[in-house]
Amino acid sequence: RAAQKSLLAFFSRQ
Amino acid sequence: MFEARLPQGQILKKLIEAVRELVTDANFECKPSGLSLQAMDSSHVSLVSLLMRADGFDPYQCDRNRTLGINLRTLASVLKCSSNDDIITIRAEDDGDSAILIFESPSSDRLSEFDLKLVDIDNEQLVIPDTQYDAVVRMPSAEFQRIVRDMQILGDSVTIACSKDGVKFSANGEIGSGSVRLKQSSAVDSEDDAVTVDLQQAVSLTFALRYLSLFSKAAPLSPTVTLSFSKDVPLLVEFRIADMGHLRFYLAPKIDE
Repeated sequence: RAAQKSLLAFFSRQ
Repeated sequence: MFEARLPQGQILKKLIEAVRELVTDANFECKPSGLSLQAMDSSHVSLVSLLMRADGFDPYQCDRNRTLGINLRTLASVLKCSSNDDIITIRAEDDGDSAILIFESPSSDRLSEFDLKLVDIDNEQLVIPDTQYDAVVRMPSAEFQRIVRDMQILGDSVTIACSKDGVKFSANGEIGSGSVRLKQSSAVDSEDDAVTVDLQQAVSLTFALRYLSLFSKAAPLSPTVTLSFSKDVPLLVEFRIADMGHLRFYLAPKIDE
């Protein structure tokens, strides 16, 4: 089953 | 002082309608080059990024950078008090604690003014890396909205597969399964009606329909939408705003564990 990733796993905080 | 007059005021109405369910509060960053906004939804799954360049306003005045924190539900309610053909001006006095919205009828015989209190928003800004996407799909925004709505009958997520033949949306749930396949258009009367797939390599990703459905509320902004995909990176959904900028949504994919 596919799990929802957080956007923070891909984009870094400024 | 910051003052931006938007002759096509309905662009702002459509914009706020498109993002107000995704984001509650947002900081409008006002700079001499234009107006921008970046905000994540509360669950940190999606992100909204708006750009409206200064040259899309008439006139646009911004002496120094300003951040206007605004509650989008409030803004949406206030914008409902304007007519679709109104000219809308956003103004903020230096050191003021409010944003002023002015609605001007085309004949200038009706002028309404609303003063909105600014809110302090702790807004995390994210760095969005430049990405070479595996596939870029362009399609009519109404078609995107329809497919998302249709897929929601079946389940809460959709798998989107791009290949040289076109793009396939498929969903399955307890009641059954279904798919919609769009072929690349060969000949169409208008470019706005075309489906095109710019493919570097075939790619298939799964996304939550709830968010795609919220993004599709931006369809009135633009006749076409662009979807950009790469393996295991967030989807980019872009609506162009006339000749003045864009409204972009990013959505983290669902990944098999």
